[in-house]
Amino acid sequence: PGKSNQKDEL
Amino acid sequence: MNIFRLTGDLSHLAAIIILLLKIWKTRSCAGISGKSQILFALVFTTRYLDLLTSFISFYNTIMKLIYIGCAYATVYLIYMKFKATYDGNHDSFRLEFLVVPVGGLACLVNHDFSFLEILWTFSIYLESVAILPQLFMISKTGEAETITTHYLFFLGLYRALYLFNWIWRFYFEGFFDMIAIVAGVVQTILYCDFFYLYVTKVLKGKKLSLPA
Repeated sequence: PGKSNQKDEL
Repeated sequence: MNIFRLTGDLSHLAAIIILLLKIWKTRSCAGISGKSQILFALVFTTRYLDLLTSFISFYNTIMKLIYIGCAYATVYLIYMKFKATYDGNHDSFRLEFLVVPVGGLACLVNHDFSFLEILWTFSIYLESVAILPQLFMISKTGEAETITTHYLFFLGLYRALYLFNWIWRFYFEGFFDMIAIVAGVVQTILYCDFFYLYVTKVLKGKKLSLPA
């Protein structure tokens, strides 16, 4: 958590 | 996934479908800024290249394909099929004034200087200003068809709901992405003037016309 580059949003 | 992100995505999908149906059913793109639609197609293209590199979920993949497909279909309808109804004189916003600064900013302020990350950052910044040609066109024509105002309402609502999604995710998951949040706040603020007119006029059955 806190990582910003988990691109799971559209 | 949370209720704000789901309703946000559905609101975004509704906006995209409303616009596509408006142009298809009326066989006219009067009052629609083709330039904004080009920017949205560019936003989806640069943001969803990860379709080729990673699988997140069926929902994620299917929604991305729908967004990209509808964006290009809309651009096609405006610039090819119903080109005769395209109001180019009023759609005069200079795209380079948006794309060049956004491109520069994406190279300067990002989470990681890698190809996909720069493109993703570019798409986030570009999306926050992509509606400007459309709002500019409405200010020039001084009015908008009611169906177009519904399109803009759902389009503006989607990112406002995403702001709540990010609050939710920060609180429950400790997740936040400052670039997406700042751009999302800017994007939503750009709609405030329109939201005011939409609530005070369109929802009261009046036509949206700006004081000339």
